[in-house]
Amino acid sequence: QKTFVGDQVLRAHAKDNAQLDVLRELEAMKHLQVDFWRGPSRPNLPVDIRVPNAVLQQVKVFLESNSIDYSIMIEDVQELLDQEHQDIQSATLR
Amino acid sequence: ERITGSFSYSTYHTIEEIYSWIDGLLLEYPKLVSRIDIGQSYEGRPIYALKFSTGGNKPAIWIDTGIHSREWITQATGVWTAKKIASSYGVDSSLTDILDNLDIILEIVTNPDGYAYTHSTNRMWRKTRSINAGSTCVGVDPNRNWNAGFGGPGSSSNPCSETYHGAHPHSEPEVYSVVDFILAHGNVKAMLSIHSYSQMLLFPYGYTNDLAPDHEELTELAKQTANALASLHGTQYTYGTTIATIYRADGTATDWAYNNGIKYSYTFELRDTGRYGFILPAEQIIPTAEETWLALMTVMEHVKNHPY
Repeated sequence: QKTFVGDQVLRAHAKDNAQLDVLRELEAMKHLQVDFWRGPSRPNLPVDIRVPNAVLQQVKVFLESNSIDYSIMIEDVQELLDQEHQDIQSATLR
Repeated sequence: ERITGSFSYSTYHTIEEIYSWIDGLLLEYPKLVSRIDIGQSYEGRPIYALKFSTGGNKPAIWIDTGIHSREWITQATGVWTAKKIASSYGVDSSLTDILDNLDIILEIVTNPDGYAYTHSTNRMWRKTRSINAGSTCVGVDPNRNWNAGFGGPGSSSNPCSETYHGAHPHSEPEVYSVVDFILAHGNVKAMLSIHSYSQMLLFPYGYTNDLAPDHEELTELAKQTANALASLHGTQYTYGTTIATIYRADGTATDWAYNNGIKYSYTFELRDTGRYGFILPAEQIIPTAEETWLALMTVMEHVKNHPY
C-alpha cells in the first residue's frame, strides 16, 4: 500500500472569490501533488486539501502568504489509515 | 440468514467480501432479490446490480453507490441498504408498498476496479483504472464521463487530474454499463447516485445555470429529504442544484439521468463530521446508513406517489 505518513489534510476557508482563485491556482500546481478532497467552490464552503508531507511547509507558507485561514483537519493521514486497517483486521478475525 | 446475518455491517469490506455477501443475499431472499450482471469493468471485474422486485415489469428506482472508489462509507451504506430493503419487505408497510408498486435496482460497487485498488494499493484512489493513451496517468473520473455537458470546464481534459473526463462520453465501461442498462430498461423513474462526503443533496443541473423544468418540485423534495435525514441524528445537509450549491460539474450522472427523462435525479453526499473526510471511522457506517435510509424512503415514497 502507498503510505501517507505525515500527510495532513488542511481545511482552508476562503474569505472571498479572490482567495478562491488563489486556491484554484494551488490546485493547478500539479508538481505539489496536493489532493483536493473538497475543491474551491464558494467562500462559505470549506476547502479540504490533502497535502503530502514533503510539501507541507511549502503549502502552508503559500496559504499564509495569501492570508488564507486554515486549520489542520487531519494531523497524519496514515495514522487514521492504520487505525482503519486495524479495525478491518479485527472485524475479519471476529 | 447465517450468511448475511453474521456479516458485520459496521466494518469496511473488500470487493470479494461484498460480492460473496451478495451471493448470500440472493440465497436468503430468492423471491425478492435477483442479481443482474450489467457489464464488466475495465479490468474485467463483473459489475452487478441487485434487483428487488415483487414481479412484473414495474417502473424502477435506480440507486448506485461508490462511483468514486475512495468514498468507502458509500459502498458500506449500499450493503446495509440492500439488506434493509430485503429484510423490510413484508415487515415495513411503507417499504412493502413501494416494492408493490416499483422495483428497486441497487448497484453497490459502481467502480469495482477503483474500489479494489483502494484496498490493495492506494486508499485515496478516486477514478477508474483505465489506461489513457499518451499519458502515464491512469483512470477517468466516472462522474465526469456522462453525456451531459461532457467535456465542459467543470471537468478536466488532463488525464492526471482527479476530474479527468475521459476520451469521449461513456468511454468507461463502468459508465456505459449503467447507461446501457437504464436505456434498455426504459422505465426508470428515479436515479439516486450516492457519494460522500460533505453532506449535500444535489440535483440538476451541474453543467449549466439553467434551472430544470422540475426545479421547484426537486427543491421541495430535497428539503423534505434533508429534513427526514436530519431527524435521526441531527446530520445537516445543504441542498440545491449542483452548480449553485458546490461548483460547475460537467458530465455527471445526475444531469445525464435528468436529460434522459428521469425526473427524480439526485446526488447524495453522505456524512463526514468535518473531521475525517474519506476516512470515516467504521463505527459511523450504521448511523450513516440509517439516516440515509430515511432520506431514501422519502424520495422513494414521493416517486411512488407521483407517477409520471
